[in-house]
Amino acid sequence: KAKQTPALPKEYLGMLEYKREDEARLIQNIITDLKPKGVVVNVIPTLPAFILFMCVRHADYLNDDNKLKSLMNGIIQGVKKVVVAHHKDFESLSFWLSNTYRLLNCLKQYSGEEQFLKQSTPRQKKNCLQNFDLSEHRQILSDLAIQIYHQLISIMQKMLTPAIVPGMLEHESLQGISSMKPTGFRKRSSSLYNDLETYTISSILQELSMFYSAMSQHGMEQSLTKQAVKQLFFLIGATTFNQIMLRKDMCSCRKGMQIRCNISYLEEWLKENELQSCGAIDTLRPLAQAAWLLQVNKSTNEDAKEIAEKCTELNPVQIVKILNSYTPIDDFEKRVTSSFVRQVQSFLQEYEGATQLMLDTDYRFQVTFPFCPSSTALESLQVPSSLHLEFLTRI
Amino acid sequence: PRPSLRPRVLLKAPTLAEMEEMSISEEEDSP
Repeated sequence: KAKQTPALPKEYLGMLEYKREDEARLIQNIITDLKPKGVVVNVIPTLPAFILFMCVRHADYLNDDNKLKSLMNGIIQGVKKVVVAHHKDFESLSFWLSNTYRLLNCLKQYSGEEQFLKQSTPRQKKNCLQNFDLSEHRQILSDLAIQIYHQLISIMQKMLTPAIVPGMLEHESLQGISSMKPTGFRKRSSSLYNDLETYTISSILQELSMFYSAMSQHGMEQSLTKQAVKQLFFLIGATTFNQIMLRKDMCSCRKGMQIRCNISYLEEWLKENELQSCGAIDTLRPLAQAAWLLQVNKSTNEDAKEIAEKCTELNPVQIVKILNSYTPIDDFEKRVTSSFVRQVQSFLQEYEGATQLMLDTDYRFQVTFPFCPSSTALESLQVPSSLHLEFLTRI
Repeated sequence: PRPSLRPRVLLKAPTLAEMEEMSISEEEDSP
C-alpha cells in the first residue's frame, strides 16, 4: 500500500458559512443573548465582530445579495436591540460599542477601497469583499456607534456625578490645611469613603479606573477610550467649577489649594494610564485657573494685571464673581476690595467673548471613529464552543 | 483574488422607515 502522504492541513479562507434558516439563531447567540463577561474572560473581546464579518464575507463570496442584505440588517437590528435592552448597563454598552466599532473597521479594511488597504498584509488584501460595496451599511453602523457612545457616556456620567463635588471640593485631604480648621485633627483617609461615608478624590479615581479597565478589557480602540476619558474629565471640571461660581464657602485660598491638589491626582491618573495625550487635562483649565485665582495675591495693581493676563480661560463675569465671592478663612486676611475688582475689570475691557457664568456640563465633544485596521488574520480565527455557534462551518 | 476588476455592486441599505418597520415587526413577533 503506497505510504499515505500526511493529509495537508486544510487551508482556511477566513469565512464562516451558515444556512439562511440559521441566521436568526446566529444573531441571537452572538448578539442579543451574548453575555459580555463570558466572552471577555476566555476569548478575544471583539471576536463577535470578527465572527460576524466572516459570515458577511461568505455571503459576499456566494454573491448572494439577499442573504447579505438580510445578515447586515439582522446585525444592525440585533445590536440596536441589545443596546436598548441594556441601555443602563455600562458593561454591555462598552462591549457593544467596542464590537460595533471593530465590525465597522473590518467593513472598511476589507472593502477593497484603496484608502483602507495601506496597512493590510498581502493576505488581508486577498480577503477583501469580492462582490458587494457595503458603504451604505457602514454609514448606518457608524450612526449606531455614535448613539451607543453617547449612551455609554451618559451612564458613566450618571455613575460619576455623585462623587464629583464631594471628592473635588468638599472633602479636605490636605493635612496642613485641614488642621487650620478649628474642628481639630482630621485623619488622612485613603479608603473610598472616609469615616463620614463621604466621597473623596479616591472615589473619583477608582470610578475612572473601573471605566477605563472595563473598556480596555472589551478591546475598545484607544482612540475611542481617550475620547470617553476626555469627556468625563470635562464633566469633572465643569461641575466643580460651577460649584465655585455658586458657593461662597468654596471661594477661599484653602479650597484653591485643595482643588490644585486634586487636579494633580487626576493628572497622575492620566500618566499612569498613558492618557496624557488625550486632551483630558486641558478640559480642567478653567477650574485650574479658578483655583489659581483663589490662591494668588489680590491687592496691588500688579496683582490685578497678572490676574487679567493669566486667567485666559475665564471671562470677566467669572473672574469678578470669584473675586467678589472670595472669603478669607481667618481675620488676618483682608477681603478683596471693590477698587481692586475695578482695577481687574479695567485690564479686561477688550474682552469680547461669551460672558456666561456657568459652564455647560451637558456639552459633548464631537465623537470621531478614525479608521483602525486590525492585524488579526481572519483565517486563523476559530469559533469557541462557548458561543454555541456549532451551526457555523469554518471555510 | 477577485476574478475580474468589475466594480463591487452597492448593496442598498434599508431606509430609516424600513428599519423602523423592522423593529416594530420584531417586537410583535417576540413573545
